[in-house]
Amino acid sequence: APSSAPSGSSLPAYFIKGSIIQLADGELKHVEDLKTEDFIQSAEISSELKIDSSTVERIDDSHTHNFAIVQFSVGEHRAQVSVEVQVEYPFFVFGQGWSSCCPDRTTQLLELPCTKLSVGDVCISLTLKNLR
Amino acid sequence: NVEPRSVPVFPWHSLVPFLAPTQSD
Repeated sequence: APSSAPSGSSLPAYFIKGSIIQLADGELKHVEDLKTEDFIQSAEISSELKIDSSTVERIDDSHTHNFAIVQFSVGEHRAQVSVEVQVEYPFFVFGQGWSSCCPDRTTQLLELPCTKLSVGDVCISLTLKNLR
Repeated sequence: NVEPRSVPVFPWHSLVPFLAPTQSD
């Protein structure tokens, strides 16, 4: 399992600026340099994974300190999925890049350039290709 | 002396959340 980010966050180390990410074609990139096309092309190569569009429908960060519940509408069937994440957890928004509920905290803890995640943003998510 | 350390390389799909809807039986 990957080590965690330095003190203040328990997010995985691969979200820290400078982390090296391997795309499906073998190319190496820094996490902060990833583009939408990198994810799309990697998913096209993958035999198991496909990318779904997940639209942010609601963000509730009022209940638990440093945590937020993000509700998504996933895929063409618009399935409703809610996830509880730390407010600094970065999602990748189509055509925009890394975004989180609290971009200041993401930048402070991970040094990852980040914008504010908002209702209506379309995030990249994964599903299995042959899910029955 | 600084010992060379291997740099971890993470697969691209680590960065993307799985948001598969729960299958209802």
